[in-house]
Amino acid sequence: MLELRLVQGSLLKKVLESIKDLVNDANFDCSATGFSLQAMDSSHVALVALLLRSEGFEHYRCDRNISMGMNLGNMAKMLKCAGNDDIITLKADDGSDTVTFMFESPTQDKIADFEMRLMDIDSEHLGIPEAEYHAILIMPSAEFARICKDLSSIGDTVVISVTKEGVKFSTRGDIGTANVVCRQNTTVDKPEEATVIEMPEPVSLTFALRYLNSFTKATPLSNTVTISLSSEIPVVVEYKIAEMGYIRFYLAPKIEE
Amino acid sequence: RGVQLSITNFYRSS
Repeated sequence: MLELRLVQGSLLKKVLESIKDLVNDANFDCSATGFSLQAMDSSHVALVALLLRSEGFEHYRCDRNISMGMNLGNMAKMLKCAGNDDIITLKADDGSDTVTFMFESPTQDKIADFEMRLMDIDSEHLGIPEAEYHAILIMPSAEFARICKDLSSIGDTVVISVTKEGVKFSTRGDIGTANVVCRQNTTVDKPEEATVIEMPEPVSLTFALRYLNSFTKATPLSNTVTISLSSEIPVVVEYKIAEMGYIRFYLAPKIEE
Repeated sequence: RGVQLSITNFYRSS
């Protein structure tokens, strides 16, 4: 028996909107720790890892670890039917091949349930070793989204270079080149508006903008984004989900031919 | 531009 009640149902709506175009089908794993997912995109270039900790749910009942295969497009369609203020409850009986999403309006005057068929998904779970990152960049998530969108109108790939002076996002395409430099800036009114570069060891990596742009669909989940870079390993783009967990996107770099 | 590496070049099945 599984029953997860999430008062801030809009979080789950936002999570699905942020991953449904990157991953088609995925297994949601439910354990005492929380509700989680790990999945690669179909070309195995990017990986998404989601964790919603059990403590973040108003009610969390998960009698035994289960893995529920879902088509994320279909799940997003169902969650779109929930109001932004609705409380969302996920329910599944042992051995059942369906999951039920229940939506309650805040005033309890409307209750809807949507039942979705589960799928058998053969997915491999990857071990992600702890890595020491050369540079960790924390910046407003909207600013990062803006940079990725702007640069993708010029080129297909971005070179992200960190130096003591700041972080530079560069692209080039048929029509020309573009460089955006962000300097560390902690003298702002609100902490979420700061740009912070921790451990600024020089590092320079190239990534496909198409994927970074897809990751920025998670922008509504968090005011800030944390970008962890190290030479020759995937970048981690993390959006923290207030008091519940995180959504992390891993993107493999491009290398010179 | 450049060769796109795969996530599976870095992380193995656990």
